[in-house]
Amino acid sequence: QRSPLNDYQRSKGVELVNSAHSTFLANEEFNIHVEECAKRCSELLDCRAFDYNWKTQGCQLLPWTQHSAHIHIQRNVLFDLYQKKDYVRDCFMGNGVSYRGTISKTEKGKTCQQWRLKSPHDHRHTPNPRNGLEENFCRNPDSDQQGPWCYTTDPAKRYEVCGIKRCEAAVCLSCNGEDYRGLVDHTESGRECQRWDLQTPHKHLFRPEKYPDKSLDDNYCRNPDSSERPWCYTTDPNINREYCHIHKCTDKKRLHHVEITHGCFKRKGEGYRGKVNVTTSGIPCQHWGAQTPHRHHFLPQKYQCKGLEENYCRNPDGSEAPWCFTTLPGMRVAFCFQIKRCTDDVEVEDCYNGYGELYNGYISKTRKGITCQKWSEQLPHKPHISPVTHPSAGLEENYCRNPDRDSHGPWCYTMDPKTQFDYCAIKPCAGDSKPFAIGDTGVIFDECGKRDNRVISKAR
Amino acid sequence: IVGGHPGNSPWTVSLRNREGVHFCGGSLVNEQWVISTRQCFSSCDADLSGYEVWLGTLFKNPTSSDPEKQVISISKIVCGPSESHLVMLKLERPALLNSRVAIICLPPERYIVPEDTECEIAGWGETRGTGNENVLKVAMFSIISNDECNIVHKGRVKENEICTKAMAVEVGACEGDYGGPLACLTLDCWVLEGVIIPGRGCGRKGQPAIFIRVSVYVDWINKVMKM
Repeated sequence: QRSPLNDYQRSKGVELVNSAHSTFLANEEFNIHVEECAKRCSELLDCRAFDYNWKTQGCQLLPWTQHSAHIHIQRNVLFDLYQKKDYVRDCFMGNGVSYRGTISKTEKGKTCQQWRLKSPHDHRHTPNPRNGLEENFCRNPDSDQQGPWCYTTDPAKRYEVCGIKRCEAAVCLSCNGEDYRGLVDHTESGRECQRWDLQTPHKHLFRPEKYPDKSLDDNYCRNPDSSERPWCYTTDPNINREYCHIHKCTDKKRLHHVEITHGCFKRKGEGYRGKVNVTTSGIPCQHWGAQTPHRHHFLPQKYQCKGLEENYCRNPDGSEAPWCFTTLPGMRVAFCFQIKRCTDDVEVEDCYNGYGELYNGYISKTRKGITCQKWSEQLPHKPHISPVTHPSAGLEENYCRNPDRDSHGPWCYTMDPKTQFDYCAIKPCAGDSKPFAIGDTGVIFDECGKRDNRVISKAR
Repeated sequence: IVGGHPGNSPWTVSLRNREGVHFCGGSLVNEQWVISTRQCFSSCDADLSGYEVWLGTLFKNPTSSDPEKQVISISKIVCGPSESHLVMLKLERPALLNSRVAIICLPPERYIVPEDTECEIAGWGETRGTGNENVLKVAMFSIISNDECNIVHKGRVKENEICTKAMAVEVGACEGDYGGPLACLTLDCWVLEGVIIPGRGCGRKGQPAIFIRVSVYVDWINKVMKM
């Protein structure tokens, strides 16, 4: 039940543009499924890629890839680009007979001889549309066990292998391979992987759009769920998922993107190595090495980079915060939210009185260290408050100000497109306290806070 | 909720991760905005694609055919002022209000809830064996002053926090309830006076519970919704 798309590598939101000419292999047709496009491209010997237009549901079959001359990739949200893997992979699968990449140097750095030439080395391999013997690119027309090779332009060296790596060895596996982004697309038993963006033959939760940080690309082996190793769903309807065989790195014993902390935790706390060993509500944690009261697969010996020592709160699976299995049989896991987050606030250099509505200092950074947007600018945020709307609020440059009497102090629009406004790295001056309203404030609530309180009659 | 009983709290929402697993509570303060606590999220600019808010159901694990369940993706997270421990979550589309989904009122700015006001917490969190694990539970409390609360908590309760009276039996919020509401009845409307935050223990008897006082942050909440 393999999909014809399995032979293609998808790039979202882009198309291939040929600056030299714009002929296509066939006229664009509309209302065809992307798999049908893949099928048609696979049937054509000279088709190497296709642009799929999601709006018109049409595709353009292309005789080139991003590595061809005069071709460049252009952003276009309407399109997805599908290129045949054999042409764009920088590693080879199996013995490399299907490799169609553009490496043209041997492992010792010698330039390859053009396949159509018979000198300096005469040979019997004649280019044809099927064998891919183009230019002087490394190929493996005789199924050599060492992979793609070529005749060299050095008269003293007839041929040499190119040193291209097998995909299993091209990218090694550190820790449990959560950050593996290599191109292996078969399981250790040799079954082909199912594409993550398909729901057949196996229906699953790991939709690529739901896990953008997990790089669930095409049908490559990945580890989005903190399993022991990268894995994939298989194209065999009878086998749901299997691990993939990928070489382990010899020297990497820590996750490179994780910062180690002890007294507090950063981001999701995957690097927390402190000694808190109870949950938020004070329940002692189960030792990671133990299997009672809860059986689990997070064994310290299998997750060597995750700091699963003793019964300390840890985050081996990318949860929201450090957690542990609890010692209560009825409560399997619980977060350790009592561990403080490391402050990512910036150093405070100034203070303000009251609400800071009279603050006229020169601080122009938010508490997270983001530079403030100029009050008179319209980008990245279109301001509701500006020198025009509040001419007497001192909205100069990008200095922190409080034109709307915000009780949390001076603020600004930020230069981060994702954060419209934020408070500044300024603290209230000591001794300032703000009044509270106690009791009846005369506020009348309108369309909120009402619910249907059904009274169950106790009468027989 | 440890102790308490099954109840109806149409503004209490369930926050679900990418696997659809409930991890925290929240309160619907506007058709398109939910208030929860910062502790439930990995960062202020966390990538929340795939994270959802479930509304309109009383069940922790409703069936996919539950006619009243609404599932809406979270499109944005905004962290509150320092010390607030609050976050606002923007929903991808407005929730449909009906008898199962309602908006809770916000208190007046810097309003102090009078002592002995009756309030309730709600959530689908841990019950510690007190029953009704799979349905929304609520528990009733009355408010005490911060001064009284500080006698037990040794001066650690700040003005941006609000306390409920200690109970003689174990009852209170627990894992999975964090971010949910402390709702108090004013006239005939329920008002979001507090947000459940992680504390020491679950429903510890003889200990006042501490919540974030929402009235201190009402101006920020309105500003975020307006902007």
